[in-house]
Amino acid sequence: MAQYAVIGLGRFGTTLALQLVKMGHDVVGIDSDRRVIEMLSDSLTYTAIADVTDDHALRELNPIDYDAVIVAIGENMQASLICVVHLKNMGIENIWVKATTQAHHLILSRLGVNRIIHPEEEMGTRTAQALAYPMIREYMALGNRQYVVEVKVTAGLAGTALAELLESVKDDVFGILVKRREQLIPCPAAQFVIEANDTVVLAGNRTSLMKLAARFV
Amino acid sequence: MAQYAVIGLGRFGTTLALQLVKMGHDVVGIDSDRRVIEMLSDSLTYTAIADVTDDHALRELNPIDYDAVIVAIGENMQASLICVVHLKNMGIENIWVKATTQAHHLILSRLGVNRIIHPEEEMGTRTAQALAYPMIREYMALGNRQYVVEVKVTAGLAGTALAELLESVKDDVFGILVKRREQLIPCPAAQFVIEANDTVVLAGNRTSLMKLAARFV
Ligand SMILES: Nc1ncnc2c1ncn2[C@@H]1O[C@H](COP(=O)(O)OP(=O)(O)OP(=O)(O)O)[C@@H](O)[C@H]1O
Ligand SMILES: Nc1ncnc2c1ncn2[C@@H]1O[C@H](COP(=O)(O)OP(=O)(O)OP(=O)(O)O)[C@@H](O)[C@H]1O
Repeated sequence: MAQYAVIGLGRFGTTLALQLVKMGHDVVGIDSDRRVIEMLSDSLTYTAIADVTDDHALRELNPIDYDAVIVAIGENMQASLICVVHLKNMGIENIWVKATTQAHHLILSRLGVNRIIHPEEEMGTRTAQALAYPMIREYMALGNRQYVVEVKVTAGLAGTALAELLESVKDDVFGILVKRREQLIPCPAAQFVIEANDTVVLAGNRTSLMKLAARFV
Repeated sequence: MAQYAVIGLGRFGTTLALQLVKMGHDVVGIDSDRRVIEMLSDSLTYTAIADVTDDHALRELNPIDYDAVIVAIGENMQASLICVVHLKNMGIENIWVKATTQAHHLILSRLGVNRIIHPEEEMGTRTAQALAYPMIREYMALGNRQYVVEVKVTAGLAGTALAELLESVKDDVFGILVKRREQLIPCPAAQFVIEANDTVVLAGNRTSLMKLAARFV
């Protein structure tokens, strides 16, 4: 069980704070807006109304014991940056910050924070992927342009053996797992016949996976 | 190669539009702000300065030929909703919309759009996961509380055989892929010895995976 402090409870900060509580961790929420704190005071471990540009207010909250402090102030770049400087002066070691612009990102990098998050940009990329490859329900990057992807078997591909499905990309793509209803079938054999509604997990290089993905429409 | 229209070129809309172009698709970008359009006019297939609450302006753009139209207007919920109504009246079949609030989401659901995106909330959830489970670099949901996760082998686990690693969760978690430098090793044997910096892909139920993930710190 860890301790986190979330500073700035907009949509990103609020969702983050509530999710960490749901995962069983202690979360302190800090915001200068009374109404925001009133809405969340029963859902977080502890809440405080404070303007974090004031380093005395911040020190009183003693965030030095936290596994991470997340600064999720959006619009007010100045407040976000001043807050980060105060946290660094207090010796906080793990600071994650939501950045609004590239300029914000550059200044944060220079100040030295542990992670910079761009929610809008990251979701823009993920949404493009979901639009362009609707048959790929989820995916994970492995590095070196290699990926693991999850595809759903549609009626058209039902009855195909795995080896036949992978014929055109056979040294580049591997079928490493099939999920059928609630059962997981790891490392299915080459003759394994896929059925409609199976979930197939494939691994390989991007180009071969994209070529194969087109068959799953 | 597909055609898309992105209405509203804030950070989310811009990233989405540019990513679709990078993937080889045609993208029309529409925004009422001249400066935004000037910045993007060389990077998108076609751009137009238009106030999309005006349905005549929208009709002139003839977005009926698009694989999807994405409405990425943020702050101005009214403009977002009016635009969606115009698109539906024009017979556009695939409409994705970025929602700013729960109220916005409810109204969009009632109007009937194909996907509603909440960038800040989705990234809040993903960030909580990254904070609470730093050893899990990426993951994919399979449904039924089953997941595929990617973990990095640290010095402490180097030299361990896969079977020994999975001993405590052996009927619930499977090692389905190892990536070693640039090589993919699908379905490694039980005696396979993992080395530092290997990437191991595991599949199983959430509870067992979380229990195992703690060993990868
Ligand atoms: N100096 C400050 N001290 C404490 N809280 C602050 C300060 N400045 C802003 N905040 C709070 O940060 C929260 C998030 O900021 P804001 O709403 O500007 O960002 P946002 O990017 O629109 O948020 P989101 O996109 O996550 O909804 C607000 O609830 C605001 O009250
Ligand atoms: N009626 C309209 N017609 C066309 N474009 C519009 C209209 N209203 C707003 N826009 C444009 O939509 C874009 C995105 O809107 P806005 O910046 O309010 O959202 P945002 O949520 O802050 O964006 P993001 O978070 O993606 O950066 C802006 O560039 C704005 O000019």
